[in-house]
Amino acid sequence: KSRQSTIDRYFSPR
Amino acid sequence: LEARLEQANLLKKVVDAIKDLVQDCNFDCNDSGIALQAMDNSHVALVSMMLKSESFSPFRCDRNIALGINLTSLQKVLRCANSEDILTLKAEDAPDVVNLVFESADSDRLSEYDIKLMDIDQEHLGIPETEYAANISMPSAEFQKICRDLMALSESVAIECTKEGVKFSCNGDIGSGSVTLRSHTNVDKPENNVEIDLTEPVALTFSLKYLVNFCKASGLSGQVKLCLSNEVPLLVEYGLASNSYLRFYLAPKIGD
Repeated sequence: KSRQSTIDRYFSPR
Repeated sequence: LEARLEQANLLKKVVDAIKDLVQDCNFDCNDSGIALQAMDNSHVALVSMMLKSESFSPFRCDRNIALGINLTSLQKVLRCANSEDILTLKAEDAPDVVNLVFESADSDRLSEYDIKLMDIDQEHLGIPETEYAANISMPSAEFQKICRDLMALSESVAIECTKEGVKFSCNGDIGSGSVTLRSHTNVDKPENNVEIDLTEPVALTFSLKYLVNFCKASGLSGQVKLCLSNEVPLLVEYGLASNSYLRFYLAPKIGD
């Protein structure tokens, strides 16, 4: 079973 | 800002492609062009558009401005353009509205619309420069068909890239399916080329719902580029003329 990760986990706020 | 786009249709296609993913966006204008970056509500996908100043003729932007625009409103106005119309975007300093003028190339019709702007407090993400392990170019229509076909069976697709080729596979309640592409060169129709540039094998799983959504951009470019590295978001890029682009980033599905 897999779950969806989110973009902000990889790209940080600038 | 004053930016004249030879093809109003280009902006219309971009908006049509992204408007189900993101609703209210800042169009950031500076002397290098017009850029947009926005995440979808669930923060799973990121849209990044860059229309370089070279895509416009002429292009003038004296001061950096962010035009906060509701994409549904923009789509309504862009639908008023005829397919061959020339579009000029105009905005003043600290504007309340953005002005769109459509000119017909072969008649004297001129139509003009203003869209009210909104204040959008949008988080801007830094996208790191990435050397991807796999860079795949393929016909955009082919990618769209694969995504749609596999979505009939499953919510997710596994994308595996090895030196053998790239394999899209899924597993669902009714069964399973897969499509494998190998590098392929068509001298007569380079749009049909499949190019796979691999530095190390990659295997990642993604939600098909988002990929099918990205594929709405297929009309913008005959080819799509997929860039993958293990454990980072997938980049799906539609190249536009003059180095402009529409990019989508999609966070992978990960093991519990």
